Amino acid sequence: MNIFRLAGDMTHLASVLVLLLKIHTIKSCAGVSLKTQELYAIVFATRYLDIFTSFYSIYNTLMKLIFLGSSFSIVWYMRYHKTVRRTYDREQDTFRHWFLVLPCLLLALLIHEKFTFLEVLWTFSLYLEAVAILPQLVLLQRTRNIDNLTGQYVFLLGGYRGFYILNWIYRYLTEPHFVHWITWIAGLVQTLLYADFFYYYFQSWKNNKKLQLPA
Amino acid sequence: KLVDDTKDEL
Repeated sequence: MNIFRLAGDMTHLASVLVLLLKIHTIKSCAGVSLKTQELYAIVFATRYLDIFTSFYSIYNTLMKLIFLGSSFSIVWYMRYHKTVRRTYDREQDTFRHWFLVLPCLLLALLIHEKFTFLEVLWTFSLYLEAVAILPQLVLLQRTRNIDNLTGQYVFLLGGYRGFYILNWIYRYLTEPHFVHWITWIAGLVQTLLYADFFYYYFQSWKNNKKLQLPA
Repeated sequence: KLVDDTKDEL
């Protein structure tokens, strides 16, 4: 564990908690993409299957349980909670997320390190995580006016990705043989997807204005 | 190298 990795995990945790807290306290999920949240639930469910097969640390297991629990709670709130579900922007959140799942699954079947059930699903989760934010970014573009919490959620997620890249650079430099092309490329693609959003986020921050994305 | 050192990441 290095400082970049810890900072990455903490911003990731903060992003999910910000979102869950927002939904729980103000009983609204306006501006939040259910498609993205469902994709994250799939990402965590397929990546963390190794909870049952291997143990790394208490930290590792605890964080996995938190991410699983929070992502499925958010999906539950948005789908079934009687007040929250009414605030969901159903008409705007039209991204066909299954068109992301299938190519990722095919890619994982083709490009992986080992052809085992757990390894292919783990690789699939990396590919899917890279693109899972897309429905959320599309929804942000459509609604344009973004409340602070949704903006912070995406900002924190982007921060998490940035720190993970630093973590990989650090590990590459300090740990012998730390080379993971699949993880790195998927992670880099994911980080790049945030670049556009970050540009407008900082613009609005600099000008002290409410965040607005161009249509 | 077959040790899964990225599997301890989240």
